[in-house]
Amino acid sequence: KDKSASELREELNRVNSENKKIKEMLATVYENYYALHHHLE
Amino acid sequence: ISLNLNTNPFDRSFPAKLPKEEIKVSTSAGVERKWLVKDKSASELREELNRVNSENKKIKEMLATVYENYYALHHHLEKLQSRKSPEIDHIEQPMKKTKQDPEEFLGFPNGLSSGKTENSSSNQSHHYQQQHEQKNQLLSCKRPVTDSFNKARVSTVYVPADSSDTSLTVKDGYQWRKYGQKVTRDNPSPRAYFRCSFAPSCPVKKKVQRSAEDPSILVATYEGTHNHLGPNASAGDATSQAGSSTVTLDMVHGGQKLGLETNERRTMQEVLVQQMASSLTNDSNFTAALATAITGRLLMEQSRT
Repeated sequence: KDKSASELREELNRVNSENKKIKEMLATVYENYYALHHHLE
Repeated sequence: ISLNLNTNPFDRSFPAKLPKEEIKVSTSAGVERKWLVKDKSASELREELNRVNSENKKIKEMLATVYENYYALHHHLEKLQSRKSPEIDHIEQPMKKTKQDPEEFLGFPNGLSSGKTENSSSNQSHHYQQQHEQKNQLLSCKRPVTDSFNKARVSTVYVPADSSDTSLTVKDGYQWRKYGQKVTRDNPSPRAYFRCSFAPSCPVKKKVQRSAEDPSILVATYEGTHNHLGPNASAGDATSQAGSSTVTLDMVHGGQKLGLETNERRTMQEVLVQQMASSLTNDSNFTAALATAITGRLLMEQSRT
C-alpha cells in the first residue's frame, strides 16, 4: 500500500510482462493440445 | 509542460496507461495539487495492478488446466502408439473411452475456460488425478504394464480371422504355448488356452475363442502382464518362430510408419513441453500458483459461477 507510483508502474510492468508470457505459453499449449486431440481422433 | 517526473523507466511501455491528469497539469499548479495528482495516479495504478494481477491469476489457472490436459493426452497417445497393433484393431471398451475423453477435455476452447462442472471436494486434485489414472488404465488395458495389476487386469481383443482357419491363433508378436482346449456351452467353437512361452517366469495367459455372434472374429482374452521384452524387442530375435517373426516385423514397420508420421510433431511438442516446464520451474510464484490452481480449480470455477 505504501508503494510509490513508480514502484507501482514497475510492478505493473512486471505483471504485464508475465501475463504476456503466460498467454503465449497458453496459446502454444492449447494449440498443441488441439493438434494432439485432432491426431488422436 | 508535463509534470511527469520521468522517474519510471517503464513509462514508455505504458504511454496509454499514464494518467492524463498528470500530463495536463501545468507547472503553475501548487505542490499540493501536484501531490494530489500523484496520489490519484497511484490509486489508479493500484487498481490497474489489481486488475492485471487478477488476470494473471486467471490465465495461470487456465494454463495449468490446459497443460494438465495436454500432458494427459500426450501420455495417452504415447501409450496407444507403443501398444497398438495394426492387426489387432478392435478393442472392447478402452478405445471407445479414448474417443470420449478428449470431448470432455475440449469443453473449454471458448475463452479458454474449462467447462467442467464436476463436484468439488477438498481433494479435487486427487479426484482429478484419479480420473487421469483411470483413463490411463483404460487406455493401457490391452497390455497391462505394472506387476501390481497382474491378477486384476484382464483385457479382451477382437481379431478378424479367416473362418476356415481352425487354429485359434492370434498373432500378437509374443510366442505362446497352447496347453488346453475345451468346448463351452454358449459357443460352438472351442476355446483354446495359451501360456506365454516364457512361462513359468512369465505369468501371462491367453484364451482364444471365436465369437459366438460373429464366427469371423477371434476373441482373445489376456490375463496378466508380460515381464519380459515385448513384441518390438523380439522382432530382431533370431529364435522367433517364422510365423511370429513375420507378423512381428510387420507390426514393427507399422509402428515405425505411425511414429514417422507424428515424429516431427512429437519432437516439437516435447521441446515445447520442456521449455514450458523449464519456465514454470524457474518461476517460484508461478509454481505456487500452479499447484494452487490445480488443487482448487474446480472450486474456483464453481465459486465464479
